[in-house]
Amino acid sequence: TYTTEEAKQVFDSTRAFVRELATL
Amino acid sequence: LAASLGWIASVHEDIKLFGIFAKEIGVSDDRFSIIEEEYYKLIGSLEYMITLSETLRLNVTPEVAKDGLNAAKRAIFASDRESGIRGVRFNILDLGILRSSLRDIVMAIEKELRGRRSYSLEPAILPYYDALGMFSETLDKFPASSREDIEHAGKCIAFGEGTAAVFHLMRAMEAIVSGIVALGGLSANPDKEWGKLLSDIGRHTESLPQSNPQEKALRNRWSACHKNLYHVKQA
Repeated sequence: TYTTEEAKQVFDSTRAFVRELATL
Repeated sequence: LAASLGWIASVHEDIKLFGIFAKEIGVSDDRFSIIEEEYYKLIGSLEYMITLSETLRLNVTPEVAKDGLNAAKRAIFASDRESGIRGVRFNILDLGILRSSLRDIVMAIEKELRGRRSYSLEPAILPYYDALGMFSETLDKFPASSREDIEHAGKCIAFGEGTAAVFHLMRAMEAIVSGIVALGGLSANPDKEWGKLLSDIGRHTESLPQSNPQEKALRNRWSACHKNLYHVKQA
């Protein structure tokens, strides 16, 4: 089970990851 | 909405006073039902009620309001000879329709809204509700399904469904991993378990040349991507 705050962190990490990947 | 209803209710009383009541006590026909200014407020309010209730996809309220609006639009403009005040006069039939419409709107909207539940999102959480806006064009490189999952993940966060949001994010991540495989021209099957995919990506990274700064930079980015994925897999 994830809280909203934890989900936000996963979301923000995913976003950072995707942004980085887009440069590959 | 509440203000509009309150105003309609007050006009309802005005009409009773200046219309029916005036006629009942035999005031001359030169007198009108409501003054011009109030008439336009009434028309505007009814039109607003129609737009609003149609936007809310209510079924009964717009029809009730339309009956009232049609009756109101059949009013005749008149002006008072002594005071010069302009107003409109409703015929007795239309006045009846208008009055019952105004009374029924209040009942209809109360009844129809009773079965509804409304949610309000705070401004700080709104960017998550429109999650794709937070990604701009970076997602274009990845499969459409990942965009869909990210969009839904954001909506889940906005509505406080953390676990569901993470579920969507993991699904998006799987699609993105398939995208990485395609991006690297890897022969790996994206349906493989993450561990095997990671090995493939690791091998690809190792095979990249590093004879000049550009090549080294690219290799470093692949290496970082491998590391990131490993952490996600562990989580």
